[in-house]
Amino acid sequence: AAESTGRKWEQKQVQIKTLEGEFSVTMWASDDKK
Amino acid sequence: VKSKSVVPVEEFDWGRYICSNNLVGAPVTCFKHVPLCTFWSDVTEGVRVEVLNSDTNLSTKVYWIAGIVKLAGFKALLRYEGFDNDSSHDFWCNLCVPEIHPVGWCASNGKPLVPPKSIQHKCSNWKAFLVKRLTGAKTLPSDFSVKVHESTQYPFKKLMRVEVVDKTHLCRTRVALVEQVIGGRLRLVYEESQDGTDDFWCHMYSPLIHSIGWSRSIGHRFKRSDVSKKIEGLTDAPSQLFLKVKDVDQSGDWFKDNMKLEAIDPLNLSAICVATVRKVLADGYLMIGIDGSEAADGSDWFCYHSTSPSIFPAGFCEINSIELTPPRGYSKLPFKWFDYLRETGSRAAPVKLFNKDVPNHGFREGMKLEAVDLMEPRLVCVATITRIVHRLLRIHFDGWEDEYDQWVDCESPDLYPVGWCQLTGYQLQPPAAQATRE
Repeated sequence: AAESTGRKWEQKQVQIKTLEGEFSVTMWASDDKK
Repeated sequence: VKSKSVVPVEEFDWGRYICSNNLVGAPVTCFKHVPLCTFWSDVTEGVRVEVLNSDTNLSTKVYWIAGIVKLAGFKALLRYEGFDNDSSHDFWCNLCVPEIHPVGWCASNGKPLVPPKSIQHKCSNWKAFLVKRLTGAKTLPSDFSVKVHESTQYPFKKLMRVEVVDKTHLCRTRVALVEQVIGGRLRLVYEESQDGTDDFWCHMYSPLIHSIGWSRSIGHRFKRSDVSKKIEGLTDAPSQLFLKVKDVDQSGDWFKDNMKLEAIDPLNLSAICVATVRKVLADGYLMIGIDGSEAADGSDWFCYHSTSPSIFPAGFCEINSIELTPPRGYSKLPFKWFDYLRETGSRAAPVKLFNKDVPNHGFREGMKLEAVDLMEPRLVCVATITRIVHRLLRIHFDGWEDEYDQWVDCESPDLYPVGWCQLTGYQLQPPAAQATRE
């Protein structure tokens, strides 16, 4: 759906902060096409 | 004219209403005029967000990650990560409120993610749990709140002048001033109103409003204002702010005076009636009269554009099994177009002149939404789609009798997804209870 509306899904490194510390995970988020 | 009174506002909970009746809200993508419409196809079940953790003893605001379990318009049923198949702590939230964030927002803003206390004991390594649950999952774009903000800005401003249909004489327009803008809906006050209460609500994309000078340019009747007091700051709303209509070629075979057709009665939107072209205006506009109930002076003729989805060729209702309202006082029932045309010495407007586009709108019967009561257009009410005929939707107002139902086009700017009122700050009229109606 993102493709047809002028956006694309991109993999993003997302930072997570818990009381035990910080780490990152790879998630998908749609973004406007550059 | 049937109109509803305002229902006293008590807390109406869309989420509970949807869940307790197992209902479906029309998707945001069905409403081209609302904020985030084109983006919303990316908001699906399973998308993760960061949201306030309400299940904690900590005194500071803490957050946790939740996934979308079910969507209804702008609202989502959310479940905190860690509850697996346990729905007991699920909660509804409007995704456009400031408390909803894409995953990663907490870390960027120095806020810790803390698991709800009900499940804190369930896991000894929350990092490993979150890595497993979130890797490869979807979240909102990092500029989600910017998108929400940008899509809720509107070009109409207070004190802009527009031409709008005169609600007491549908055949003419008047000048009105924009007094208020909420979610793209305008409260317009007629220019000669002494106390500012003679007003009219409509959406900025309504076919009922036009730029100053429109009436004169197409030959529409217009009530001139006799305003002695000049108000500082008045400006004419720029013409590019208004809905554009399709260009039409009126030079060849075109609508002519006295041609017959079927039209939604602007004074009773529940009915499609036998109607007549009373006057052909410029730029594709037509003055239409409802047969059998016209004032002698034509003061209730109504202006529809030739491409309007509210006018139909003779026979449309019969083909689509819709009850056609015959002319008032016409006794030869059941109504037959063939006989009526012969008796009145008139001819039907050619089918080829009507708008036959049917957009892939996505609405389904039974879907819930927020809809304007066009007989009382300041009211936005809890409503249901009860019938779909091509692009035409039958809107039922929950808790009200069927006689209040209205035929509305699928692209009407007076239809909104569940949660639109909350998003824009517009007051929602909840379903009427029996006692309130009486």
